Amino acid sequence: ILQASDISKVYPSGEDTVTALNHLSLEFDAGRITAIVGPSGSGKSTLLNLLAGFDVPSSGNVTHNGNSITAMPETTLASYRLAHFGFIFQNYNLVSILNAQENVELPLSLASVPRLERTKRAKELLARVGLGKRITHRPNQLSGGEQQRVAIARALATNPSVIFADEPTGNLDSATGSGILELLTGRSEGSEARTLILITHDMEVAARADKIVKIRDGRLDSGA
Amino acid sequence: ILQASDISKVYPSGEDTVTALNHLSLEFDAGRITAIVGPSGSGKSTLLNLLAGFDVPSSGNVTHNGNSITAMPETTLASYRLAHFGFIFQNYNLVSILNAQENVELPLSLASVPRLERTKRAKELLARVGLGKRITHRPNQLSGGEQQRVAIARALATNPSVIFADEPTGNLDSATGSGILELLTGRSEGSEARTLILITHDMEVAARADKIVKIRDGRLDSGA
Ligand SMILES: Nc1ncnc2c1ncn2[C@@H]1O[C@H](COP(=O)(O)OP(=O)(O)OP(=O)(O)O)[C@@H](O)[C@H]1O
Ligand SMILES: Nc1ncnc2c1ncn2[C@@H]1O[C@H](COP(=O)(O)OP(=O)(O)OP(=O)(O)O)[C@@H](O)[C@H]1O
Ligand SMILES: [Mg+2]
Ligand SMILES: [Mg+2]
Repeated sequence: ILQASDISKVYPSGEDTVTALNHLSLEFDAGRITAIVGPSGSGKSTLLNLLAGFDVPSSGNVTHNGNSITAMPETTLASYRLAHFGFIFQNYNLVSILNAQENVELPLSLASVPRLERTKRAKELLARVGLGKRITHRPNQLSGGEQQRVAIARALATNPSVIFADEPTGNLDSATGSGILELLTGRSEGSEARTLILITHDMEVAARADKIVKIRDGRLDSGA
Repeated sequence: ILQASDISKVYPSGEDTVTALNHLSLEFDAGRITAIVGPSGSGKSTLLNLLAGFDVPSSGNVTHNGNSITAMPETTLASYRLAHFGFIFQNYNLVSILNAQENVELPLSLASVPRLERTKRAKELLARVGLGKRITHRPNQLSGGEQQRVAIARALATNPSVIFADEPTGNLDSATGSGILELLTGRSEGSEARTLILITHDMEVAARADKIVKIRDGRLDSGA
């Protein structure tokens, strides 16, 4: 379903370059949970950003259901993402001038969902992540883990078939984090299982995946 | 050494208020490691910010070695913090226009440390956190865990007697995180043990503390 073919990503670094990803090829099966693990700086977020089309590889290709993410012009890609993908950024990327409810509604407005339905969905999701009493708080009036939960609710807003989650439980205690994972996999809802690709440093979280992919120095690491 | 006496913190929240901390009293022994744990939103960061004087309690007092942090005027407090405290923020608070080395040098410049010594110290610390090859990278050219490590190096720059660390290993794999803890406790350096007050969701990290303090709904939680 989602395929990375021989992708590399090279960044300039002063006089030198950094090869964040080095000829990586990977496939992600529909409806499965894949955990991406590896040391800090090993290329995990770079990989996730390329898969969701937030960045372009220096070489190689990303395709989703046969559609080339890499070749899509930005506007087409933006609509494609809106229609199919949900993304939880490592630094959340919440809009600071919008409150929690407005942040979650944002993708729904972009998807032209009618206001009443938007509001209902946003409030539902915020309640599901335990923020029912924080919907009017702006990001700087929320704790770190509360901001993370708003980002999670936002990624779920359009009920996408693929969710990319970059450290979705890093700022959550294990009880809260556990509930979040249920929500992300979508399985608890009895709906069709969504594809979840998540980066984590937490081995308990990784253990709940169907498949674990290890990255080291921009390459797949088959080691133990 | 560091004492919170009956501190409360109340935030406005729309029509209502949020009581982030509710008449909390605590003491932190010099040279010891204290871990603060508790659910997301329970008041941990609020507590840490009040202890280091980044915020003022709605009521109650914070004192360090008998000096009232709460009563100090901002300029005095800023110098006091520079002289005694190091702080690792949950969201790092790096200066985006400065590169890694410049971010670490910042407290040293503020402390009027001569340039050559500043540069030497910053480079040493960045090497110690594994970023020897990233010193010219700005925050947006660094991975999440690399940004976290710059924040850690910066907190250590002035070799403070007290370090406040808000989730210092949240974005680090366990191997990297483990080395960071050694560095933070300062014990590996053979120097006088510093006071480390750290918030963590990671029970392995908490297990390395001399004392664990549990917070729930803005109060001390004596429960299991
Ligand atoms: N814009 C950039 N310019 C230069 N180097 C970069 C840039 N972005 C990332 N890098 C480098 O690429 C490497 C991989 O970054 P990436 O964010 O993918 O790591 P990561 O595995 O997600 O790490 P972490 O677990 O710390 O979040 C890092 O060493 C980083 O310094
Ligand atoms: N400026 C603010 N205005 C209103 N409410 C706030 C503000 N800052 C924090 N809060 C609320 O106070 C509570 C405690 O926040 P705090 O950041 O101390 O939690 P925390 O224990 O650090 O959580 P986490 O583990 O998620 O980082 C949260 O529920 C938060 O919504
Ligand atoms: Mg990352
Ligand atoms: Mg916090």
